[in-house]
Amino acid sequence: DGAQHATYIVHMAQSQMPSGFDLHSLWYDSSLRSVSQSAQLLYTYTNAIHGFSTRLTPEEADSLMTLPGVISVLPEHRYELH
Amino acid sequence: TTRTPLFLGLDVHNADLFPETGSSSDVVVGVLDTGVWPESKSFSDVGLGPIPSTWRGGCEAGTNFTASLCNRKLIGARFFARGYEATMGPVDESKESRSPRDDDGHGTHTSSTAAGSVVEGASLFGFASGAARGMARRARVAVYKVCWEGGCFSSDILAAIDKAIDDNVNVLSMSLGGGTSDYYRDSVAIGAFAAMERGILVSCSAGNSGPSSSTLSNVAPWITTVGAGTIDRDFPAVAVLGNGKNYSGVSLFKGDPLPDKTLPFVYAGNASNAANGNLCGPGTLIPEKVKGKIVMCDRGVNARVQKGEVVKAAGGLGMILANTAENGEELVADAHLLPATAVGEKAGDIIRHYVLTDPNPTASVLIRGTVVNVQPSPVVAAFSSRGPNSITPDILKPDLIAPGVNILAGWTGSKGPTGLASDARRVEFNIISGTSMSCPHVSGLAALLKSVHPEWSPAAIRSALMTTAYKTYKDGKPILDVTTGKPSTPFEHGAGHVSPTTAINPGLIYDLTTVDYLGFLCALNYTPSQIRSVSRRNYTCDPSKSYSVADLNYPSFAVNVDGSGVLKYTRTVTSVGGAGSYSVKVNSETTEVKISVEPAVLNFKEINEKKSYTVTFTVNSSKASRSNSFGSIEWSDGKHVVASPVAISWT
Repeated sequence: DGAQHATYIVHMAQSQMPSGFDLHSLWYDSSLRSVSQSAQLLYTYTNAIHGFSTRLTPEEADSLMTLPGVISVLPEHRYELH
Repeated sequence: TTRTPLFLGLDVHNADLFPETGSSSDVVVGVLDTGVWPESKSFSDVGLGPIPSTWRGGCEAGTNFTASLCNRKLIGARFFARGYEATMGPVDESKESRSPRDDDGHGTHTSSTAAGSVVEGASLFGFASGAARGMARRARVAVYKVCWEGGCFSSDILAAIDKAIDDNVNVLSMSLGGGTSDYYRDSVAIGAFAAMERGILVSCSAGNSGPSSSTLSNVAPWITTVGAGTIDRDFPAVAVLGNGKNYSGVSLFKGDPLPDKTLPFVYAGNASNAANGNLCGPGTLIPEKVKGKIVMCDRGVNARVQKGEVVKAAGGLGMILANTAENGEELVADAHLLPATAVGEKAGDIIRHYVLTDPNPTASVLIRGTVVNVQPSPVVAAFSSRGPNSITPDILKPDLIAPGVNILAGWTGSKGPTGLASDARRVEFNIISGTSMSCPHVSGLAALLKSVHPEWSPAAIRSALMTTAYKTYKDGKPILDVTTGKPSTPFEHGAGHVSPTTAINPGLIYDLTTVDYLGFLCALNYTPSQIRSVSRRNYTCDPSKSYSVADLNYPSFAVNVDGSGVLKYTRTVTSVGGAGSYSVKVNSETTEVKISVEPAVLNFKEINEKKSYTVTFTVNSSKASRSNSFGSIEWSDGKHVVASPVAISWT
């Protein structure tokens, strides 16, 4: 099962955070919960992007994309030193 | 680094240009790389005042790294491994430290190049000796370790940029890349946009995929994209053949010389059972055929230093390593484990013919040490990635070139100079090549400019570095491309070679703001979601406005034309050099392209006054698709020259 998982960068529309949440990270976690019981937040970002990174299956990534406030769910990229 | 400060004019007689006042030590260069070796003398904080009050960063403890290893030079050290470990599994602590400690060497090399303290008597085994110093030797350094044995993962890179912005760095240096993808998919581009908005100049390596064209990385217009050139220093090593002929190569080998006579000489391709035995790959040489001989290997596939390791392991006494057509005459020096020299393609072909046809071929290698005042220099490095810009052809990239070949700078204490596991030597400084080395040169120079002009935006600093870059040698001849031996073009050298002593006072600058870059994204027809991914804002392009990439106030011009036609560009320049009357001079290398500028004179009455001009490119005939023509647009008031390269491509 782990083989299916990949890391995704999730861009969120910060201004669309529901009023019931005090922190963006709680909103992110709740969004994640609704597509996966096991997924964890790898990082939450506030300056470079608004969003978080996490490990998901492709199906979970597709489901996440449908949630309110989700702008994009992009697979992680590996960079190399020059 | 040694020699490049002199090559760039940063040596003593220019000390007045870059006053070493408080501000010069308040600039912080953030380096995303493999971490840092804090014991390196390049991070001595002797003579540095207290940490800038604006600094909000910190030092994270981890394996083999305690917070006390930071000081007033190395003021920040963080590491990011969650993304790496999520994909690759836990950091292998037998090979690398789960901490900011650099077990590779690359991060120590780049951060000390950008802002290392002065270290007298630096060298690699005596090669390139001198006083090593970073470009901004009094700037502070903050390292963000995001690269591990298995690579640099974007979730870690974003986390590091996120933190570097919080920490309040002034310059971000990233000598890494990941191919070419659209900006809204490229975490480096996205993170750099956020940094730019906070007034942080982001300098990135252009990539080492040259000499093929359209091979650039990090081409976002809000990033300073740096290619690589040579400097006026070399490490000659002669390949001596039994027929009395000698051929010049380069080497950093230090050790017992070969005996004073030529030795039996064999071509690796004839001493191997492997199809590509000529490449001296691991386990491909037959010891009986190699033992006690000089071996000729061809470049390609495996690392150059590994070829030497393979020859030595098979019993060879020395190696002559030949370039292929791809590297041409470019000579990159390595600290080989045995007497070895790297020769250019032409010499390589002659030597290969000799070893394959002479009935009793013999050879030797003579190491000659360091020579300086090598001319012509700079020459564009073959490996330096080139344009045109495959993501946005209407933005000319790279922006400029800087020293990137055979650069000496700080190194890790965990690895030898070759980086090979079998290399038990330990050095304080190492000599390596790549756009990874040219990028931190520009990062450090940007920090210098920032210390003198703290009010300048990242775009203004990049503009100053570009419009003052030089494209010709002192004798007026154009900078050469080592790949062709002919003049390089703006697709290779961008605006030219960086020239910090003139960049400090550029006269006019081409400024850019976040709104300009948002307009650029509209010109790319980005969807609101894509704009939001890049800019973190809900930005609506004005439907009544016709956006064009050509409208981006960039300090260079990339004009793509289909057949013939007339194209108009507008640019706005800001007088940072005070009042002055600037006249324009245009140059086009072909009569088929006419360049005219209105108005031809710009009169500035005061500093920071803005004026606009319009360029009209009249292309009179259609050339074959993908052909190019070049030119330039220069403004001068007699004291400053504000030069912009022009690249015209027929699509």
